[in-house]
Amino acid sequence: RCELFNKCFDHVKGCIDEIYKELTCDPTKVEQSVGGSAYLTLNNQEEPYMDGIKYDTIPPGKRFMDMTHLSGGEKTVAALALLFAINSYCPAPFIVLDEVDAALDARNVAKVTRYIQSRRHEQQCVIISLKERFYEKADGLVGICRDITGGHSNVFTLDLSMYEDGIQ
Amino acid sequence: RCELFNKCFDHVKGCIDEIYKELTCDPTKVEQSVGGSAYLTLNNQEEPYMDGIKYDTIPPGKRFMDMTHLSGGEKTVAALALLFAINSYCPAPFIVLDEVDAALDARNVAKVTRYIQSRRHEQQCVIISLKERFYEKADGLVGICRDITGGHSNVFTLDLSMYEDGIQ
Amino acid sequence: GCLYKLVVQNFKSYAGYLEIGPFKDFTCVIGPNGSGKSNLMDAISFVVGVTATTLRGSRIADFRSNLSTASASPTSVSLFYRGPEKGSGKFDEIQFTRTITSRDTSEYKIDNKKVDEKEYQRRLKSIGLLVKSRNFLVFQNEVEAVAQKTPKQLTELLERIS
Amino acid sequence: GCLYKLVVQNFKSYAGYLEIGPFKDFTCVIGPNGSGKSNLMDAISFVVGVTATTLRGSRIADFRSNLSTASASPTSVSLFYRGPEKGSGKFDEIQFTRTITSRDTSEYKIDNKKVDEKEYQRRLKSIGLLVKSRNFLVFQNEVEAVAQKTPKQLTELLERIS
Ligand SMILES: Nc1ncnc2c1ncn2[C@@H]1O[C@H](COP(=O)(O)OP(=O)(O)OP(=O)(O)O)[C@@H](O)[C@H]1O
Ligand SMILES: Nc1ncnc2c1ncn2[C@@H]1O[C@H](COP(=O)(O)OP(=O)(O)OP(=O)(O)O)[C@@H](O)[C@H]1O
Ligand SMILES: [Mg+2]
Ligand SMILES: [Mg+2]
Repeated sequence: RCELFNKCFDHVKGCIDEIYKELTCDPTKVEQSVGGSAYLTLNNQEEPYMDGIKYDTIPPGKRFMDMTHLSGGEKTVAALALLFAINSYCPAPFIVLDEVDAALDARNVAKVTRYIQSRRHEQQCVIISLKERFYEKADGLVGICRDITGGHSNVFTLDLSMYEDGIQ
Repeated sequence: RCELFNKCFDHVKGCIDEIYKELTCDPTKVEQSVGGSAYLTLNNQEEPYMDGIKYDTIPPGKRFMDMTHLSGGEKTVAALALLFAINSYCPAPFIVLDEVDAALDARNVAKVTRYIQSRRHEQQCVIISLKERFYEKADGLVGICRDITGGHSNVFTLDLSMYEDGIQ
Repeated sequence: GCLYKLVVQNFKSYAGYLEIGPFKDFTCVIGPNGSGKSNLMDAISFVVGVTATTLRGSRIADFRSNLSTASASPTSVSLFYRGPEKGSGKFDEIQFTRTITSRDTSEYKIDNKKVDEKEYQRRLKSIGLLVKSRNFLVFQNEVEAVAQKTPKQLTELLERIS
Repeated sequence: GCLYKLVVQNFKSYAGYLEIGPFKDFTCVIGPNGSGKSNLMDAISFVVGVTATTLRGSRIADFRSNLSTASASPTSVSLFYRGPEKGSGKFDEIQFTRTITSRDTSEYKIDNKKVDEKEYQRRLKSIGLLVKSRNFLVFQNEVEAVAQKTPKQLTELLERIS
């Protein structure tokens, strides 16, 4: 049991910083070209599953602050990095996310969609979003609207890869 | 004590439906021209402050469903209606809201900003928002950005009422 | 592998019989407030075996569509999974189906053959869907909570995955 | 009446001395993630007397700016309130100030004269700011929770207001 836990912890700890850097770097801005940093630390080295794990992130260009003092958008990006790091240990065939972009500004939406596009062939992503800047980057859209007379949901699908130049 | 409570309860109960209708009606659509409905009901009529109060809303054109089954956007609109109804009982000079529009689609953003514009002379509103469709309806903007070298917040103010035609 | 398509019948705001798909590598679900986007995620969560209490309902019966346009058939969701490509356009395909019976219990089928819940879960696990750990589903308003878990909760999360 | 302007000194990401305002009837605060928008709301909440635990901090000392560009002055926030117009452009103006002392306690002033916390709260109440009920402040991610309060919590909310 301890062995299994350690294997999982070591994997997630090993890749969290790289994923967070990929999610936060901005190649167009010199001071953010590297991205921030993220750490996982064990409170109790001997028996890891007896105690807790601390997760800390430092957004690009900022000083270290406890996770509680970060902003809503900064916490969302930190959460997504952890989610993708955990998923890389035992990847599910697909992932479903419901309006995870709600707290993100335009720049972070661009970074997150860029990252999702880069890993979409390894793990399929189905993401619910209200933001045009987010869903215009998808390969396909599933549009849902409420039927005026019956009140039920009607569904349309659109293959965006046909309009490669159009929407992008 | 009971008297004071009843007075407050009766006031909020009396105005919640009207406020919810104003927040949800859409004059441009025939089937939503009236808006939804909202109710407050006491679990215990004799001693109201001993028991609970149930709050229910029915979005325009839908059937009655328990609040837990409503969508994220529908719950946000219901919450704002309750907030404004409570505020109308003993109005504070101003109200501060932090990204309350996060779960709202474009149509609901339009309805909420229309309602806030209509009451802004009775109670001043200071609202943090990331959505252009929301903040373009304000009288004034306070813009905040992080200073690249020092890391501190810089503040700019802009009086939008000067650009009446421009932004609108 | 991937989620290829869904077939939803009388599930919440999805009245009648509906085929949804095919899903691409990066698919976005869009639509106005209250149109049924989160209900679609509930349908996916339901078919992979997530319990009712996690999905804004308290009982399984809450998933039955209450709309007048619902048909008489039972409430059910099918998920069509496609395995990795085996060469020359061939795939393994598995159809997972979960149905609500008239006595409000769940019935599970794989490729239209009835199986018990244990076998259903075992088969899902074999393609990488660990429902207990739910690391592949993030419900509305839950994302920030992932970063604010206490150290103890984080250990539990990793324990479930390992 | 209304919030006319704020003066913020070495409060969280606001290093040095800053005057913010004037605020209009409908003012929006905008800016990228992490720029300091919620910190501005924390400053408004701080000056009207909200306790530290509600504001993402645990101790009052968390509000002191940790930036190198902060000045040596103590952390403080002043709120300039303007009463309703009394005719010919005249207003009542009240300045509320809350400062963090070197011993991590709070010092309260009204129009630059020291007062105790009771007097400060009484005067805020007289202009309609009931800090205990906090019905005029909605923090980030809290709006949906207002609609999902249990019946007991709703009663408590109305009890505090009445
Ligand atoms: N059992 C049911 N039968 C029919 N309709 C239902 C049922 N349960 C919920 N609904 C309807 O589904 C709607 C909510 O849908 P859903 O939560 O999917 O919206 P959404 O598209 O996610 O919206 P948002 O963008 O606001 O999150 C409710 O308004 C309700 O009327
Ligand atoms: N005591 C402090 N001293 C200096 N900086 C601080 C202090 N406390 C918090 N901060 C900084 O403030 C930032 C958070 O600011 P804030 O929460 O106001 O952002 P925001 O504009 O609301 O962003 P979002 O749109 O993501 O919600 C953190 O990144 C942190 O670096
Ligand atoms: Mg939803
Ligand atoms: Mg914020």
